Amino acid sequence: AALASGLDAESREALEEILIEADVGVAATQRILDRLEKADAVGEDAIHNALRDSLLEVLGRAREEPEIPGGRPRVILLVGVNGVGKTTTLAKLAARYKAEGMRVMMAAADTFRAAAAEQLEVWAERVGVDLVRQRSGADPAAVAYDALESARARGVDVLLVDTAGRLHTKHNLMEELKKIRRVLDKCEPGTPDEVLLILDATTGQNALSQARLFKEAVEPTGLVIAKLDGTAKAGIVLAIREELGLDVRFVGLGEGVGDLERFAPEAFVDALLS
Amino acid sequence: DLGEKLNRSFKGLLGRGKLSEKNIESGLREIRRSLLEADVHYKVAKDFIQVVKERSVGQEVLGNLRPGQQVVRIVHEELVRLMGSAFTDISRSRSAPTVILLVGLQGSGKTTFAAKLARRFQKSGQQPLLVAGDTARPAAVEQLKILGSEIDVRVFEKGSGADPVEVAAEGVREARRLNFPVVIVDSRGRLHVDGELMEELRKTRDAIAPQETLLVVDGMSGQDAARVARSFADDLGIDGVVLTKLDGDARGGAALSVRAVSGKPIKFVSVGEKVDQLEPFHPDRMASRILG
Ligand SMILES: Nc1nc2c(ncn2[C@@H]2O[C@H](COP(=O)(O)OP(=O)(O)OP(=O)(O)O)[C@@H](O)[C@H]2O)c(=O)[nH]1
Ligand SMILES: Nc1nc2c(ncn2[C@@H]2O[C@H](COP(=O)(O)OP(=O)(O)OP(=O)(O)O)[C@@H](O)[C@H]2O)c(=O)[nH]1
Ligand SMILES: [Mg+2]
Ligand SMILES: [Mg+2]
Repeated sequence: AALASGLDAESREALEEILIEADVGVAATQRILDRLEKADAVGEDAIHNALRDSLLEVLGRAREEPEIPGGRPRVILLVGVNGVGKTTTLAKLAARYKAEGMRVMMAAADTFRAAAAEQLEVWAERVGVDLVRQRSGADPAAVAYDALESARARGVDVLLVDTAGRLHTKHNLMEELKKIRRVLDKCEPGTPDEVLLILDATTGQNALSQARLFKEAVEPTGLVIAKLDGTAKAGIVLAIREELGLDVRFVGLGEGVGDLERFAPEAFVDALLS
Repeated sequence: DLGEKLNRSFKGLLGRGKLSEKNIESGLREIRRSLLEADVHYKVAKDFIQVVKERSVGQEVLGNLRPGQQVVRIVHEELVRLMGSAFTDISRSRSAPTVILLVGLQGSGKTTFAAKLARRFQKSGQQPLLVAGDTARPAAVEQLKILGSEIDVRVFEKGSGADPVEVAAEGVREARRLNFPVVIVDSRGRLHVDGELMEELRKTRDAIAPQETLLVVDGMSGQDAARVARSFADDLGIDGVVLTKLDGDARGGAALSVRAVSGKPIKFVSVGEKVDQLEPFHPDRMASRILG
């Protein structure tokens, strides 16, 4: 069968190395290459194109941004494990929406980590938007609630809520996150409109475990892959899409406020296979 | 469990007898798969399997150990041997202060580790000075100041926006002037492929002549960890590695990759956000974790 499809053992191994080194993962790589063998492409170019197509198929068509009922702020909650880029991504999103003419507000609901609110204060000032914060150690859900009330009162279009980094395996921290989500919904039914799970492009197979547990806890509506300006390829998003149906919305390409782009599946796959 | 899986793939071998090259192939594939799932780099895993193969072919199957467990024992031993058989502490300077420079990618855990390392020295009776060498990230100086104040460790800083090379140099001078036995210099996160920032780091290193340059690596890192370690080792020079965020469920295969490509020892493991959640690196514990 391998000969008929033109994918000999050596070619398969070469592709396996590319995919594994791109963090696609062993199981996903095997599934992808098994499918490729069945595709019966012959010749290097045909095989490469067939592979490219099959990866694009996994990533699927980007879904539309949810339609927000008018007359209330669109609430976006940012979540993820420690140090992945949540706060910086929030600042980038704020700048983007502000540039689109929207009235934007930030909420510093990371009340735990040293200087988390101060970090967001600097960004709020740089981007030119309001920030709701409380003192360190305050209840993050209270900050979120406060911010949404304030956003509603001021006719804000987009409220971005930052949260503390937390490992998905820490039960009490995941419960805290669920509470933040519940409290937002209580304050304004239907919110948060978006829950963005931020993943670090340099993370390996653990990103799948992160996605699973964050999905279970707070139902993310999309992913952001930060730090894709490095050399990591974030191939794990294929397994995440296949297993959990989560799409990548944006990618972070640097530390500056403008370094955020909408996810472009073709560019992503080309970089992965390069 | 890897031992069980290997036993199944060796099920032809129940009594005494040598493990032949043929019956070991499937076992080796199982081990390689496990290492890759644990985020060990593809090439590092390949080289490692070759070493295991050479030790296992012709290996006597011990009477009371099933062949699968025997191979697992070999794998475990080789992992420990590769990662260093004993804890390697910080090198000390013969004339105070010992200068430690922390480097690594964005968000890897450097600033948090700076405080943890400071606390460790403090507990052993050596008062450290922390230097806020990240003058770029919003509120990074503030972050280190807060962490320092929480453990009563002095932080030398010149605020955000100052020249990081100057801050590092002045901080070390201050440590010398005030007779601190240890000075720990935090630096901003940077990409190994950012030429400008790697040059800044070389300038910093030249200005302060650290006894220890520690690469701080996120324990959840995937295949890229090998490349990052290689770049930092080649373009800057490092003396050791710290692995962070191992309080999660990441298998931590990056530990093997980083050690294999840099040849440098992993010295500490950070296992939580609190300042006392720091452990000296135990190769045998890491080996078990990687094998899952
Ligand atoms: N190169 C690069 N660096 C990034 C990107 N996004 C964030 N960073 C950097 O990554 C580091 C961590 O970013 P933060 O925004 O503080 O991450 P966080 O998830 O909020 O961290 P915690 O709140 O501590 O969990 C900072 O140094 C950022 O500048 C990116 O897209 N590219
Ligand atoms: N769970 C856990 N979190 C950690 C650990 N070490 C650091 N963190 C968290 O990881 C996040 C990033 O830590 P920092 O110390 O700010 O990382 P950094 O390398 O200094 O980041 P940059 O300066 O932006 O490059 C923070 O939320 C820390 O609290 C650890 O061992 N376990
Ligand atoms: Mg943050
Ligand atoms: Mg830092």
